[in-house]
Amino acid sequence: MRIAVFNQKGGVGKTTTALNLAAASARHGKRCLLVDLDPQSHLSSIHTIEGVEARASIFSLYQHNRPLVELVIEWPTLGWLIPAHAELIKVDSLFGKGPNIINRLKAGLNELATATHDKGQSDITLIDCCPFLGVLSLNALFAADGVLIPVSSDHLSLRGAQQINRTLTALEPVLKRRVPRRYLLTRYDRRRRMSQDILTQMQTLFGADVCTTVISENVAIAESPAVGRDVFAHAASSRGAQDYAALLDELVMSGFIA
Amino acid sequence: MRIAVFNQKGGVGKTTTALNLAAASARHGKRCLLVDLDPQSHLSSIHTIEGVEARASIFSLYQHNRPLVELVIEWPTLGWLIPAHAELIKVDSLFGKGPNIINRLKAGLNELATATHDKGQSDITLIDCCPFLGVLSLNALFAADGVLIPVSSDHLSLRGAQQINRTLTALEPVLKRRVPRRYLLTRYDRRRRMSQDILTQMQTLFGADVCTTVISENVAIAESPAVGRDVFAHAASSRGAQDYAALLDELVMSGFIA
Ligand SMILES: Nc1ncnc2c1ncn2[C@@H]1O[C@H](COP(=O)(O)OP(=O)(O)OP(=O)(O)O)[C@@H](O)[C@H]1O
Ligand SMILES: Nc1ncnc2c1ncn2[C@@H]1O[C@H](COP(=O)(O)OP(=O)(O)OP(=O)(O)O)[C@@H](O)[C@H]1O
Ligand SMILES: [Mg+2]
Ligand SMILES: [Mg+2]
Repeated sequence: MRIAVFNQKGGVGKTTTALNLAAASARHGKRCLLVDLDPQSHLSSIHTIEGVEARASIFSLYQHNRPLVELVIEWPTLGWLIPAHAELIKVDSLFGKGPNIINRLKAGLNELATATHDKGQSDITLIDCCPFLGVLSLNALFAADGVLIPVSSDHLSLRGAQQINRTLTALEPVLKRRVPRRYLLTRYDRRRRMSQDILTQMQTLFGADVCTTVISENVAIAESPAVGRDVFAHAASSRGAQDYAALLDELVMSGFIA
Repeated sequence: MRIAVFNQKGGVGKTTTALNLAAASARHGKRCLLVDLDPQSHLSSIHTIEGVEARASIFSLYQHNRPLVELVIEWPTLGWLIPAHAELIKVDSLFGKGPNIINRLKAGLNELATATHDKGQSDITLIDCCPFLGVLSLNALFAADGVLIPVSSDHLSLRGAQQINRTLTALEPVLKRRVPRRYLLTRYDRRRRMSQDILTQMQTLFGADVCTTVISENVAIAESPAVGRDVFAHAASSRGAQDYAALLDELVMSGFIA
């Protein structure tokens, strides 16, 4: 089961959601593979602050068609990570027009899934995208069984959500299917009327595609990257941990996560 | 005086800062030109929710080398706006390798400044960038006299700030100068120790390049786009308005804004 965590709007909680949904899943005994598809490598930096070399990152999938099993590294208590690298910024210009480049990640993940050993094997794959709809994010959308769209609880983010809906609709002829999607309200501050307003407008626009679970604005979530951890490891009883646990339950119960 | 409001990290307050610094300047009698260089057009959407056609946007500077004076529209109480359009997403792939494309915006703004009429004339030009270091943001950096780098008061944003510093250093040979820069802490929450930690780390890293003024987390700032306004017009006595007014004072006093 592969989920692209995508929103071209910046700073809405994509990286945070990929990390903490993986952590929630791992705590339920599901093996997780995290794929960092952002040249800024924030997810990778939470695992290892210095990062890896370009040829040990997913950049080499594009540069050398390197098998993903050679790029997978262990993420203790979470599962696996395929790290990013700053060189990924060149993928659009160097390889953007290459043959079937748009399916490169999908092919790589399919091959990884057929391997007979344990490395990189996962029940759930979460792909963290950058805030730009280029070759990398398109790779994620084409490889995904579903798209999880974090939307921070503010007006500019709401406008971004409407843009994504149009993008997914425009991609349907090429994807040859309607991609299952869930919109997840993040940074939800119950003391602000704006938060409720945004949730209401999202439900009006996208109905059952909007998660009932919202992720609360919670300082534990923002602090955990500083100590190289997910929110469960950093503050297991925090509101943020509870919300991501509730999110996993909802996504499983509603069938979005098989 | 042209300022690129840039940070490849998403959601740090670039658009918010471009808008509200322009509003603070306008209230001091300075004429402002806002340039929206983000395909997601958030700044433009605050002016007009439906946006303009591609050929009336800055996309046509790249597609047809259209004179900027033909694209400038009035922004009551603020000054002028050159709007963006979703088509800008194609600039990297369509025109990225064109001759001298990197100076297209600079040339356009130089030409605009020589015009004898009032339209588009400004004391201060603020260029709102998208969270991606491609042809558009490079155009902004090459056109700018200085770079204003909003950094939200959290750890992942701090890491982004370090990346920008390396980027600006790497561009120095090409830019042929060291670009004056200011780092601006945004979404600063005084109740969180994290905010102070981030500010302290930023000052250790970047010293006098870090603004003393910080922009407080303030719901008025987040609400103003919903009503098509800047924070001064929406809530003149709010903390957000006060902070952006203080920011303008500091940038002028320190000589960053000539
Ligand atoms: N629920 C929350 N409560 C508090 N802080 C949060 C929450 N969600 C995210 N943050 C913080 O907000 C910042 C932005 O989140 P994050 O980096 O995950 O967004 P993103 O969409 O991945 O950004 P980008 O577009 O730059 O990749 C981070 O510092 C993160 O720690
Ligand atoms: N000081 C603040 N207090 C409260 N909300 C804020 C503040 N600064 C920004 N915001 C809100 O945070 C969200 C992100 O800000 P903004 O869109 O300006 O960032 P950005 O860097 O331009 O994002 P992008 O990378 O997507 O272009 C917006 O909804 C904005 O209204
Ligand atoms: Mg991210
Ligand atoms: Mg913006």
